[in-house]
Order: sequence, then structure tokens, then C-alpha cells
Amino acid sequence: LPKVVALLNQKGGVGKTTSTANLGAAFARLGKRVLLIDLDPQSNLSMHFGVEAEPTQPSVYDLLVGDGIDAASVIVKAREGLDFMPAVTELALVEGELAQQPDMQRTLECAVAPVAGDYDLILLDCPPSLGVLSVNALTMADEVFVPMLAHYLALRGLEKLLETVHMVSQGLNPRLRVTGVLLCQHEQQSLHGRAVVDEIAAQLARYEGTGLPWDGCAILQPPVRRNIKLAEAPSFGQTIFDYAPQCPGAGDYMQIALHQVERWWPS
Amino acid sequence: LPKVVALLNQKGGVGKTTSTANLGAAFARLGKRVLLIDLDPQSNLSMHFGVEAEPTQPSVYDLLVGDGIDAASVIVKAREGLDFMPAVTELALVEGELAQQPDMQRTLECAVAPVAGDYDLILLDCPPSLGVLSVNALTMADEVFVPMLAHYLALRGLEKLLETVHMVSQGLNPRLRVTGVLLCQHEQQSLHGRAVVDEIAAQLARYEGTGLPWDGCAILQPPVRRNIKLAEAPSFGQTIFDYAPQCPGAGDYMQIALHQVERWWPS
Ligand SMILES: Nc1ncnc2c1ncn2[C@@H]1O[C@H](COP(=O)(O)OP(=O)(O)OP(=O)(O)O)[C@@H](O)[C@H]1O
Ligand SMILES: Nc1ncnc2c1ncn2[C@@H]1O[C@H](COP(=O)(O)OP(=O)(O)OP(=O)(O)O)[C@@H](O)[C@H]1O
Ligand SMILES: [Mg+2]
Ligand SMILES: [Mg+2]
Repeated sequence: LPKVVALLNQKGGVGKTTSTANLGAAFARLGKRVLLIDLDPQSNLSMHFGVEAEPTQPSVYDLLVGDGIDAASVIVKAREGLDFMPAVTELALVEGELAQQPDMQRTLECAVAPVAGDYDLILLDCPPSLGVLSVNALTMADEVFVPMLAHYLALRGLEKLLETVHMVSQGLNPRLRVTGVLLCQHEQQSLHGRAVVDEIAAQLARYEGTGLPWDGCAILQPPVRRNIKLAEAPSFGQTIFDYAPQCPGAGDYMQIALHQVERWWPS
Repeated sequence: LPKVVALLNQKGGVGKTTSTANLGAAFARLGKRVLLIDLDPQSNLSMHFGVEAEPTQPSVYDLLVGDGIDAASVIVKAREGLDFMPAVTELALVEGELAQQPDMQRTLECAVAPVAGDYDLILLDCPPSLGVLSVNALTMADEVFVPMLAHYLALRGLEKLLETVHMVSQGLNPRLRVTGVLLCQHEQQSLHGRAVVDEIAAQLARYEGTGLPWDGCAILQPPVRRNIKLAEAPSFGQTIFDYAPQCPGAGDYMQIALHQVERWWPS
């Protein structure tokens, strides 16, 4: 069975997609079989792979609301060992459509089940909201990473995110854990950033031993530094490892992937 | 009658709120009477003013769905010449509640009308979506500023924003114009940034003379540089002019305000 990780933060523009694409690529380069699922109607994830969408290519939308869609047909190969399921703008309608169905929170999990066994790791790129799509991701996930900026405004809204995680862990998915805060676009030299990181660390320390889903959550190391190469790569349809494998952004995502490989598949 | 400007971009985390707060503060320091309206359920705008919300303080939510709420009671003083109407998380429910009513897109405009005459300028801080709240803002606005990053991913989604503006200008608000692209968190030395700015400028040039609502839209000068002071200020409940009036972020927002004063109120 694959490890399933949701990258979730209802705050927009923090680095969910950049992290899903580049962590996914890093894990694949480390030999893991990886599936990425784009749950954002803005469908930015595929920009990182330079794969032209065939007009007939089924999307996550078809998978969720279609009848008898073959999950394997939704899969697009991005790189060696790296597959993804693309999103489309129609996904914005799913919030309404799925809401009509009973047990709608399990739709994603059930739809992906037929192909899940082909992978070591599945990463779920969530939209900037805590609606039906994100709840589907949380229902399917083993773990949650929270990409965020070390900015004061980013601390607010964390509470709402944890409320949603708590709700899902109480009912739909008792095994759900928030295991990592993923610092994105990090500016090492900023005193403000350091103060915010200390505040995050202090909050995480208070959760230790509480038995809550984020008990034991850590700040993933290293923070992913702000590095314009990470913003440039998708404009060329490339992961950071294609575009600038020696740059700090590539190094940071690879380091995070290495640490997680040791944690999830200890040798 | 006041000039009404909506700061809109459905992409999250680009700088809508930072710009509304600091442009608002700049215009007030230039002697204009300014009202800021927070339309985002995440209610970040008030963080920039350090004003403690009284438990009994009515919000934009009450103004929109309440019965017979006195618009003047929703107003909170932020600084000399700078007032604001605060948001609350319940505003997230408005999308559903207002959608039941006929003529729901005019709700904001009508609710604010009794106090509008007290101001020279009203700025509307939009949420990261193109739903009912943003459409209410577009229906009330004379002009739209689009805060955005000079990143490749930011170019996508611009089309969807303009579609929504077009729809509102066709029916509800024929006077609506998109007059400015507001470059936020701008990194001057980035070649990628310059390439994206050139692309934005080229697209804007193509709209010239088309008669579309964004005919004549310009990139506002100067771009607002990335400056950590702008992220720090709200953690102290301060505008950038309180916190670091000499920093580049303050200078950039003040320059933009000066240019707009000359355009809107030519001496
Ligand atoms: N470490 C970094 N250094 C520089 N730019 C970055 C970095 N990480 C992300 N970016 C840029 O920041 C912007 C937002 O990133 P991204 O799209 O990954 O965020 P997101 O959380 O997925 O946004 P959304 O909420 O809209 O889905 C993009 O233009 C991206 O290229
Ligand atoms: N010029 C800048 N330099 C540095 N940081 C900035 C700048 N402008 C904005 N920020 C920071 O970037 C983050 C996002 O900014 P802001 O909240 O204003 O965006 P927004 O578009 O209003 O987001 P949302 O879509 O969630 O409403 C905040 O942490 C803010 O402090
Ligand atoms: Mg994204
Ligand atoms: Mg905002």
C-alpha cells in the first residue's frame, strides 16, 4: 500500500503546487514510484511537467463525477517513476456536485483504489480551500504536510486548517496525522521569519503528547529557500531537477525527500 | 461621489490585503478621506491597523445579510482620514445566503450608499475567489486594480479574472474598467520577473483601442518591491508608514498613491 500525503493549506500562493511537483520529482529520482493527484481547479500542477494535455485525456473531474471511468486512463506519465492525474477548471463544480452524494468524502479514495497499489507514494495537491476536494484528500491521506510561509499572517488560518483535520480524524479517517510543516519561500536572513518559525515551533511543542492528529508534527528540514528558479521552472514545463538541479531550491526539496525516505522506508 | 476601486485577484497570497491597507494609508496621509472595506472571510485587513474588534462591532457580514443595519455602525476608525469596515469568518456563508436573493450583486453597493458620500476614495479588499463577494465588489467599483506577482503561474488565471470583469461590465456595471496591474513582491533583479513583466505589458498593449473594460489598463508605477517590512508590519498592528516609513515598501506604495492622486484629482 502506498504512503498517501496531502499538501494542504487554505491560504493561497504558499507553495503547495511547487512542493507537490518538486517533492514528487525528488522521490521519483530516489527510486520511488510516485503518483501526484491535482485537486486544484486552477490545475497548475501539470505546468511543472511540460506534458501537453490530449483533448480526450480524462481528468480528476471525470474520475470523481464520471460513471465507470477507468482510473488507469486518468494517469499521465510525467517523468520516470512519476505519474500524475491532471485537473481541469470543471473541478470547481465538483464542490457542488459531490455535495449531493452520500459518502461523498470517500469518492477520491475509492476512485483511486484500483491503481494505488502500483505506487510507493501518492501526493495530493490541494486547492486553497477547506471544501469538498480538500476533505476528500484528508479522508484518503495517511499524513498531511502544511506548506506555509514564515510570515505573521500565515499563522492565522492554521487554526482553521487543524479544525478541519480534527473533524476528519474524528469521523472519516482516524489514522490521519499532520506530520510536517513545510516552510516555503523561506528567507533565512529575516528576523521576522525567524520569530515566526520560533512561534510555529513553540506551538508544535505544545501539541506533544496531546494525542491530537498533529501531536508529533515537526517543521520539515530544511526550509525551502526562496529561489526564483522555482518560479521559472514551470514556465519551461520543467521540474527544478530538469531546470536547475544544482540550485538551492533543488537541494532543499531533495534534502526533504531524503529525510522522508529514511522515515517512511527505513533501511 | 467617491472613487471606488476593487483590488481583485482570485489567486491567493499575491498582495491584495497588503496593498489595500498600505495604499489606503498612503492616500489618507495625502489628505484624502478613505474607506476600506474588507470582503475576505479571512479578515486579514484589520491586522494592519492594530484595532481591537469590540465584541458588539457589526461587520460587513451584518451589513450584507442583516436587516436594517446602520452602515455608519459598521465603520471603524483606523487612522486619521482612514476608516474601514471589518470582515468576519461568517462572511464565508454569504456566498450561499446572498445567492438566494434577487439582485444580490447590488447588495454591497446599496448597503454602503448611505455613507459613501463621506469619502473621496473607497478601496475594496477582495477574497481570493470570483464568487458573490467579488462580483458585489465589481458591481460597485469604478475601477479594478489587479495585484499580482511577476511569476509565470500568475499569468494564468488572469484570463478568468477578465472574463468575470467582462460579464459584470456587460450587465450590472457598464462603467467598470480595469485600470491597473499592481506588481507586488517584485524582485527587480530577476530575469524571469522582467520577462513576465514584458509579457504583461505586451498583453495590455494588445487591448488598446478594443473598447474592452481593460482597454487602457497600465502597469502601475512603481512595482512594489519585495520588502520583508511589509510582512512584519501587520504583526505589530501597523501600516508600513507607522512601522518603517523610510523603507522601500513604504516608498513604493506612496509613489503609486501620488500618481493616482494626480490622475483622479488633477490640480
Ligand atoms: N521557494 C520558492 N522560491 C520562489 N518562488 C516560489 C517558491 N515556491 C513557490 N514559488 C512561487 O510562488 C507562487 C505560488 O506558489 P504555488 O503556486 O506553488 O503556491 P500554491 O500554494 O500551490 O498556490 P494556490 O493556493 O494558488 O494553489 C508561484 O508563482 C511559485 O512559482
Ligand atoms: N511587497 C511585499 N514584500 C514582502 N512580503 C509581502 C509583500 N506584499 C505582501 N507580502 C506578504 O505576502 C503574504 C501575502 O500577502 P497578502 O495577504 O497581502 O496577499 P492577499 O492577496 O491579500 O492574500 P489572500 O488571497 O489570502 O487574501 C503576506 O504574508 C504578506 O505580508
Ligand atoms: Mg497550487
Ligand atoms: Mg487578502
